[in-house]
Amino acid sequence: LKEKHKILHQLLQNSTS
Amino acid sequence: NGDTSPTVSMAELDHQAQIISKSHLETCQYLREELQQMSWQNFLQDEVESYQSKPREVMWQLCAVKITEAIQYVVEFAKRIDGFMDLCQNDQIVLLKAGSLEVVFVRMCRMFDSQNNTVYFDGKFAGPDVFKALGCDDLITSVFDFAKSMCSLHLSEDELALFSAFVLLSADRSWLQEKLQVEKLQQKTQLALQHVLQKNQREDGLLNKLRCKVSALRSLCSRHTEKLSAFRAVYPDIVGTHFPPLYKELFG
Repeated sequence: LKEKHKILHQLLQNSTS
Repeated sequence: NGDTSPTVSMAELDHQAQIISKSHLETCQYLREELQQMSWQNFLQDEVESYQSKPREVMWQLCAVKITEAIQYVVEFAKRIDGFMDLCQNDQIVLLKAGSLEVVFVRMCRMFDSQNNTVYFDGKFAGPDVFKALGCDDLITSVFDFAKSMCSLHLSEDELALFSAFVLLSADRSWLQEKLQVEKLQQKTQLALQHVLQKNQREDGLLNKLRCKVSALRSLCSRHTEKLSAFRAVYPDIVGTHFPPLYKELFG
């Protein structure tokens, strides 16, 4: 699922600002 | 041990409610005051006609961009909910894939003017006729009806925040790996919502009315998927090359 949702995964990894 | 009813103190519920309200206000895209200031700005007839005369694919692309922007704020909201980032990565993705558009529809009631049946879109308040070029009149009518019925509940920001979190943390989504963890988090959020409704002295039946909205949200989202499939069948290249990558990832 992570592989198919790279952008969402990246957004989740980004620290909250 | 399979027990999904956590013992939670009032202080914990207050804390959970405060965190979720704060997360909501930090990520709600537009503050109520900003929206109120813009509320007199309705599209003029020639502007409405200009949206109506756009090619179907151009209007679809514009709406996909607006939905994607709103979803990015929902992702930030989710990340700030206490416990969400402790879920496994698979389940974070499952919950957002299934629930982010539902939360966008919930949040839409903040941007909705019930008296004029208009919603804030692309800089001004737009009626359903603005979206005619999409070729989805029935879905648009349902989305506006949903926003209107949500507005009629007059939820405060903290109530709306907790309901949004409750929707996002739905433990019955397919493909969850750690369902029990999600169930516990949703249960705690529901208790916090109940606690806030009591504190705000809301009517007894409000929680049930909100639970009924969950099935309406699911229906709206599955109809969005159907409309997208129909659109993609006619314009496969437009979706492939012009739609936001996050939108394609979530709904493709």
